[in-house]
Amino acid sequence: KRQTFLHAFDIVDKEIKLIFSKMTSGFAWLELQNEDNIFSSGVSYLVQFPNKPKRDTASISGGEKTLAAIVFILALQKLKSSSFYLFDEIDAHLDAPNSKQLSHIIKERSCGSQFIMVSLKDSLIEKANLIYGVYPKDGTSQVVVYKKPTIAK
Amino acid sequence: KRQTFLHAFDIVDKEIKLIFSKMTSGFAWLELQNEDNIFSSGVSYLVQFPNKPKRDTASISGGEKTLAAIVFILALQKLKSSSFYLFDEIDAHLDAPNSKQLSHIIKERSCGSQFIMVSLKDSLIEKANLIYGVYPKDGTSQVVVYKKPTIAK
Amino acid sequence: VYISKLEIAGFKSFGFKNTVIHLKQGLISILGPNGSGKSNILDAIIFALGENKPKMMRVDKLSSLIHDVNKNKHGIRIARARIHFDNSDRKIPLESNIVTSTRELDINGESTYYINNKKITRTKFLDLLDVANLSLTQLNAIQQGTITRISEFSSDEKRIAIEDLI
Amino acid sequence: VYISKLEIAGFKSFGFKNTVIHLKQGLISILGPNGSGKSNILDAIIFALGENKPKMMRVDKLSSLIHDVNKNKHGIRIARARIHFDNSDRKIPLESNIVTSTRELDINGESTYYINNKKITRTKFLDLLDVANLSLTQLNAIQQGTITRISEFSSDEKRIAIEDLI
Ligand SMILES: Nc1ncnc2c1ncn2[C@@H]1O[C@H](COP(=O)(O)OP(=O)(O)OP(=O)(O)O)[C@@H](O)[C@H]1O
Ligand SMILES: Nc1ncnc2c1ncn2[C@@H]1O[C@H](COP(=O)(O)OP(=O)(O)OP(=O)(O)O)[C@@H](O)[C@H]1O
Ligand SMILES: [Mg+2]
Ligand SMILES: [Mg+2]
Repeated sequence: KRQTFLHAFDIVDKEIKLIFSKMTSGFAWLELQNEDNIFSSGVSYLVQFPNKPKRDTASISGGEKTLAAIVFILALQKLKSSSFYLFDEIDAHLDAPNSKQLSHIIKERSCGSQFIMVSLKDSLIEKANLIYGVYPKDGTSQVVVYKKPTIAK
Repeated sequence: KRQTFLHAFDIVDKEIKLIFSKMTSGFAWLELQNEDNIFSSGVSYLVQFPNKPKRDTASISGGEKTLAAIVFILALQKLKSSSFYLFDEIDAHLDAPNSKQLSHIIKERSCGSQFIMVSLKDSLIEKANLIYGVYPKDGTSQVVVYKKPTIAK
Repeated sequence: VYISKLEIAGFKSFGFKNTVIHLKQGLISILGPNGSGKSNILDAIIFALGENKPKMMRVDKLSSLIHDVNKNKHGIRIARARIHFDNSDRKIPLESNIVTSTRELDINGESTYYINNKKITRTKFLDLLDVANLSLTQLNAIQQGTITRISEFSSDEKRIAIEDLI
Repeated sequence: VYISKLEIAGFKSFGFKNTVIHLKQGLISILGPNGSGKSNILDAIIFALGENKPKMMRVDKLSSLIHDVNKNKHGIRIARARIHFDNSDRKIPLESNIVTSTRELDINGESTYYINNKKITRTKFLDLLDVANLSLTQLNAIQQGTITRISEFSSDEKRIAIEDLI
């Protein structure tokens, strides 16, 4: 049990390092709080954005927390991949450069998987394989497929 | 005490009706749950967006909740106006038309008051009397005033 | 396994006339104005996979999921969501290329489940989805406005997130 | 009464060199990339007005508010935020056109308060601000990501929101 957990921990930790540095050119990693007593202690998640000190993910900014959370979710996929992901406006607090970074990584990860995302930002919409528009009509929701690649603003 | 509350309730209710219909051309209003027992019962806040039935503000969409919340806050101002307001990305879940509506109403209400807002959307930034840019340099936050009206993208 | 088609009828803002949404693998983007029904599409998927906590679908009780704007010309008011899974990789242990998972909810809040149009108990339904790793957790279904909470997980929650996947 | 100037030094991402932000009435917009320090400016205002719950300023304990990146060339590490109020309407019962409200925090988490550069106890400080209706509530200071929670207020919370303003 301990061995299995340590193996899984390593996989996720390595993947976090990989994805985070790709997205932000900073560093991020996991730490075991107490290696001798794994199942009654916790796991810390530390990030270091470029030109900033390392910090726990609980005390960074709103946009930084969004990035850290997405990297954590995608790293867990390495351990056991979900068949699909449902994301509802996860990019709400990201600035333009980080939204772009997000769209690159999600696009990359979506091969062989399925990401169904509600998004308001162009950078994510542009990368989609399929775009649906939802609109209200006669008191109900109607759905229409957008033709790629022109997006009606 | 009862009389004072009812008077205050009326002021807020009237103001909600006014602001909400201006912003959305729908209806919104307050209702006392139990008029005979005001202080041990609650107040309901109901909204009716165009072409939709009336609903309690707890069961509408994310963007609709944002609008309802802002109208409630601004209506309370009529009762007792705060000297200033601090708003941190309240427009995150609003679509373009609603962001525009929000910027109109905030601009209107900011005369004689002070709204300090962190915002990512252009419609709110364009209406500002003063714009500050914050950026990181040598490990600390630096602040610079933007010249109105050109906004460096 | 992935979702190849979604059918929604009488569920929240979707009327009783069946709405069909064809999907494929990769990245799918849903856009539209505030209040148009985007989040309700994700709620329909969560509902069809057996979610029973009303709060997870942003309602106070299950029967509030039934569409309440237009009347149902075709009879009694039922909320229905059906997911068509592409099962060519046979992750769902059934001998068919397409597996449909359907849930119906009546006005009393009672649900009925179907796999490939055969009625099945809720327990068997959930077991089948679990075997194929189709259950939703807070790490693969992120509701509107909650993404930053994952960064605020306690250190135990982070450990458990890893443990759950082993 | 409104905030005419804000000074921040050694508070969160603001270094020990004093940062001055001139403000005026109307709508003021703050923009910048993720992690640049926008929300920290609002935290500095909340801090200067006496907020004592670390969670409201998104830290685990008060001493974490002190800037921890650059060293302080000018001596001991103190977080300081000063608000200059335009008091021409005399809402703050003091005979001066400008009233400054200053709070300093040392590494042990101890705070010192000043009104117009005169040291004052926390209680007197809060009383003075209260008289001038300068205290912050969840209805005039909205933290990032929390606006929709106001729509989810219980019916009692809504009643109390009105009662509090009478
Ligand atoms: N005591 C401290 N010393 C130095 N930096 C700190 C301190 N506390 C927090 N920070 C840093 O301040 C930075 C800015 O945080 P802030 O929340 O103000 O960003 P923001 O501009 O609002 O970003 P976002 O757009 O993501 O919301 C964060 O990167 C955080 O790590
Ligand atoms: N049972 C129901 N019958 C009819 N309409 C409903 C029902 N339940 C919820 N709705 C409505 O569905 C609408 C759409 O909600 P949804 O949350 O999907 O919007 P959205 O497109 O995600 O909007 P936003 O961009 O604001 O997040 C809301 O206006 C809500 O009032
Ligand atoms: Mg939504
Ligand atoms: Mg912020």
